[in-house]
Amino acid sequence: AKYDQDKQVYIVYMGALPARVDYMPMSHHTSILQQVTGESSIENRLVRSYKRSFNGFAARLTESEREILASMEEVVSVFPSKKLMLQ
Amino acid sequence: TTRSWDFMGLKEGKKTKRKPSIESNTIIGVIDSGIYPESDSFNGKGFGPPPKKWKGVCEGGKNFSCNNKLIGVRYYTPKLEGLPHSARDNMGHGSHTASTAAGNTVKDVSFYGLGNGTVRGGVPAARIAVYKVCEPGIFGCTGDGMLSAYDDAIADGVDIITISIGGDSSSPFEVDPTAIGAFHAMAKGILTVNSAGNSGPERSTVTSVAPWILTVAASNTNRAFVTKVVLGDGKTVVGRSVNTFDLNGTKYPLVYGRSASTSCGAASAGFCSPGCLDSKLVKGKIVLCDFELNTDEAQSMGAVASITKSSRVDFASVFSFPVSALSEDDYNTVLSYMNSTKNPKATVLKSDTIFKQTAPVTATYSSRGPNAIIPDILKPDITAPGSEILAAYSPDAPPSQSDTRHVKYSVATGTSMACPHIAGVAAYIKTFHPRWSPSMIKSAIMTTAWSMNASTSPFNEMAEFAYGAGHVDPITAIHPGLVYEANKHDHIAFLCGLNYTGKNFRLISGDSSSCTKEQTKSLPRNLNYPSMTAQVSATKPFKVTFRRTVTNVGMPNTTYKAKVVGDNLKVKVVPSVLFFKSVYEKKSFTVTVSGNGPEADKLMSAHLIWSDGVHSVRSPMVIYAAN
Repeated sequence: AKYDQDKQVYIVYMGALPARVDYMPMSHHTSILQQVTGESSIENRLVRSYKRSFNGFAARLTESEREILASMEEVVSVFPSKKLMLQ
Repeated sequence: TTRSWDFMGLKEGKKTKRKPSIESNTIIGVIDSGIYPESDSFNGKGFGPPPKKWKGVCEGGKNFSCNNKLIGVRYYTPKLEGLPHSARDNMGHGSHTASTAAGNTVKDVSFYGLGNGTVRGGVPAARIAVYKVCEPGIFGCTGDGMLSAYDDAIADGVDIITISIGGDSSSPFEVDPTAIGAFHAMAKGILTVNSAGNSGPERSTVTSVAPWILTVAASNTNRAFVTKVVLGDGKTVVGRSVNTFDLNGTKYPLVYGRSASTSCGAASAGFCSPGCLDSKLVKGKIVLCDFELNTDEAQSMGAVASITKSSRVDFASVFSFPVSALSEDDYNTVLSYMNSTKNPKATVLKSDTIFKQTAPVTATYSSRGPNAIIPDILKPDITAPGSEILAAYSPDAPPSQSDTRHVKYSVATGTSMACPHIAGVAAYIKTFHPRWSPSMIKSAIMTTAWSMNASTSPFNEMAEFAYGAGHVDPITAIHPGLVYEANKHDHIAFLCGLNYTGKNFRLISGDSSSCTKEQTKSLPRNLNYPSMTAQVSATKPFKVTFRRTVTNVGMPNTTYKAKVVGDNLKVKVVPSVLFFKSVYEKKSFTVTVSGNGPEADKLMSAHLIWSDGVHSVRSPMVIYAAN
C-alpha cells in the first residue's frame, strides 16, 4: 500500500500524433512506461492511452518517474490529473 | 430552454430561418456527466440515420440505447458504489447542457407549472454525441478522462464540442486538459466552447484561457423566478427561488435560527449550520437562516419553510422545500418585524415569474477576467443566458440538495448553462457557413454581440472582464460581414511567442519545423483575435499597437469605414477605410492605442466598429493595469 501511495495519476502529453504511417501509439506508450518504471508489466500503471486525435497517455507514476518522463524528447508535459468540476 | 432562445431572438419553428438538412448533419459533442436517453429532448423520432461522417459508437453500458438523435455515447468514469456503470446521467447536468445545445423541441414543459413553454436547443434538428467524464460526489470529473473524451470526440467527427467543466484555477496550456484537447479539436476544424467558471465576481477567476477556445460568461434573461414572503402584518417582500411548494397562504410562526438552537453559538445557529437547530424549536415553523445553503438543515428538523439571507439575489435556485432568498435589506425587514411582534407569522408563496427589463446583466457568479495566463488575450469572450435555465434533466438526480423529487426538466444556473447556448449558436452559424473555421465562427459570434455596458448594473462594473464582447445575438451572427481568422498555423506562431519553442513546438505542431525568429518575437496581443487587449503599467503613458487582418465574408465591392466608440482611449486606425473587391478577400490594419495607463486594477475600454452600412463589426479594445 505504501508503494501505491507514492503514485498518482499523471497525464503525459506528447503533442500531435506523428504523421508516420507505421507509428503505433499504444506500443510507444507501453515501451516508454516500461523504460521509465523498469517494470515489464504496465497493467497497473497505464490508465488511458490517447491515440486517435493526439498523442499521450495517463499513468500511475511516482514523482521521480514523472521527472524522467518530463525530460524525454518526445514528451511535451507531464502533469497531475486533477479533479475538475461541472460549472 | 423555455425562454432563453426567444430572449436572444432565435424564435421557435418557422419564425427563424434555418438550413434543416445541414442542421441534421451537424453533430454536437457534449463532454459532461452523461445523459438521460429516454428524455423527449433526445427522442430519435423523425430523424434519419446518423450523418455519413459519423464514426462514433453507442457504448453506454447496460440498459442504455442510442437513437438517431442521440447517435453516440461513451463513458470514462469508473464503477462507483450505488451507481450504474454506464453513460447514464446521475447528476442531471449533462442532460441539461445537451438539451440546451441541441435538444428536440418539446412543447408544454415546465417545472411543476413554473416557467411553462417549449423546451428546445439552439439546433433542434442536430445530432448529439455524449462523452461522460463526471460522476456525483467527490469523484467529480477527471482530467485524464476528459482528455480521452476529446481524443474520441474529435476522431468520431463531431462539429462542435461543448464542455461545461473547469478547474478551480487557470493553468498554462501544456498542463491544462481543456486547452490541450481544444487545441487538437481546432486543428481538426472543431470549435470548443467552454464555460468561464462560477468564481465571480472576483477578478482573474476565468479558468478557460486559451485563445482557441470560445469562453462563455453567464447573464440572466428577461424572465426571473421570484418568491413572495407575506408577513403577519400584511407586508410583502420579494425574494428569489424557484419554489414549487404551495402553502396555500397559510401563515406559520416565525423563528430565527439564532434562537432555535440548544447546541451551537448564536452565529452558527443563525446560519442554521448542520446540527445546530433544535427540532423542538423549529418544527412546524418558518425558520430564518442567515445563509441560503443551509436551508435543508431547517427542513430536516421539521420546519415548514425557510426565509434566508442571500448575498446573491440576481438568480433563483431550486430548493427541496419552500424557501425564499432575500437581499440583506429585505431580510432585515423580516427580522425587525419578527423582533417587534409578539407572535410573528409569515408565509412563503409559490414562485411566479416576472419580466426583467434590464436583462442581460452579467451574473454575480460568472468568473471574471483578466486572463491570468495570457494577460493580453481577453477572457471571457462572450456572454449567454446562464441563470434560471429550464431544460432537460435526469430523474435519477435530485433537482436540489436533499430533494426527493424526480423530474425530467429542471431549472439550473451557472456558466455551465451559458456554454451550451453558445455551442448551439455556433452550430446554427455553421449550418449557414459549413466551411467556416472555428475562428471564423467565434469571430462572427463575438463581433455581432449586443454591446453590454458597465453602467447597467454594478455586476457589470468590470465591463469587458465581465461580459467579454457582449451578449450573443444569433441572428446577426449569421451575417457578420467581416471575420478575424486564426488557423492552426497562427496559433502555433502565437505559441512560439510564448516560448513554446524547440521540442514542444515540434511535438505540438506535429511537424518538424521550428519557430522562425519572427514568430518567436511575436506578441500575444497580435494574434488575430476579435478583441484587442493589453496590460500596461498603471497611470504611466502607454502606446500599444495591435495588428489585425479581417476577411470579407459579406458582399463583393464593399467599403468598410472604421469608427471608434467610447472616448476614454486615444485610438488611431490605419487604414481607416477598407475596400473589398471580392468575398474572402483579406485586408490588414493596425490599431494604435495611447494615453495614460488606468489606475491599478482598473480598465479603460472602447470599441472599434467596421461598418459598410449593412454590417457592423464590433471589437472591444481593453487597456488595463494589473495591481
